[in-house]
Amino acid sequence: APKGAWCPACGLAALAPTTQRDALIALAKQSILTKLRLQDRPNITHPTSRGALLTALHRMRAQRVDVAVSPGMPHDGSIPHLRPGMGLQEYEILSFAESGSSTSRSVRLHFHFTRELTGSTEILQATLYLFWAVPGPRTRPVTVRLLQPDAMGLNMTVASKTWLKVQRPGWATLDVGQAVQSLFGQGSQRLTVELEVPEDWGSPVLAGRSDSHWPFVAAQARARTPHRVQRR
Amino acid sequence: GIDCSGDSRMCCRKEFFVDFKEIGWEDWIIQPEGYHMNYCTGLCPLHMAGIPGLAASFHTAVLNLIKANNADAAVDSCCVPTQRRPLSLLYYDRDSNIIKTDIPDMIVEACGCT
Repeated sequence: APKGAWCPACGLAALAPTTQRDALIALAKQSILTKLRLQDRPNITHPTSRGALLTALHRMRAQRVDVAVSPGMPHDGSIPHLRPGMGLQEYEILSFAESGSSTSRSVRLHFHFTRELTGSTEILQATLYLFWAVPGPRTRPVTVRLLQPDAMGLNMTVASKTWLKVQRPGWATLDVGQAVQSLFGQGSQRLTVELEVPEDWGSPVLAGRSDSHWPFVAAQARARTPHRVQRR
Repeated sequence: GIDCSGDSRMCCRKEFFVDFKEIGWEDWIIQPEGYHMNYCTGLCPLHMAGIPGLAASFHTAVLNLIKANNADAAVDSCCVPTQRRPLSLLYYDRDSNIIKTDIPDMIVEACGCT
């Protein structure tokens, strides 16, 4: 740069090495947080166990290979797999269930999604994974209700209801893409799943939270295309 | 592109690694262990303008001399990224959900003169 003029790139070189390093680290932090649409770094209250994380990642990969949708949710027009966005940032989200209220024959599970995601992304697909530890086949199905808060946010309304036949112990999947998409559309951040088992089942037999078979929702989302104003 | 080394003053790529453990972010960023926040630095004399990286061939050197002799016709030239790649992150969000995303164009692979 001409004498005396301030050269942005040189400015850094003029700093003392430690000051330069601090400036670069601050820049790196800010850059990552901005790109993740975070105000500040999140504080982790209950990290997921490594076992549950690895099991979930393995299940998602196996599911992709099978490309088989579970017998549970009838295809009620789930989200059409939108063409992968050219260059738009995509997200894979793993949301592990938080236990809600339960009775002798039903249990509620809550799945939370942050505002950063619900406000700026569109859901491409979402799948609920449930692991049944029942000893043997059950003739009568489990009732699965997807609940979401009503307009006032006071009561829970049934967004959809389906029946899940559990033939043997193991993982079952349900397509919840439509429900999660409509949640995001209403600006809500919590999906509630209610599982109700027939009388002869005893309590809903789901693995415990500490176990690596805890229920989770795996979703794929994509950043919304920036709103373009067409000038005519 | 050229990596900066020793006292090279020409346009080059400066490597800079941010270790997430060093900055206390390893609890919420599961993978990777750090971020290569490389950047471009160095001079772009006018006869280097428009050539990615430094001159590496006789033809380019001659081209540079022609440019240098017509220096007054040229404009300023800057040392900028010519190749970049995404930063893949696996991290916890505020609700302890686990998110995987690829942030485009976050890692500078090569630098050159505009």
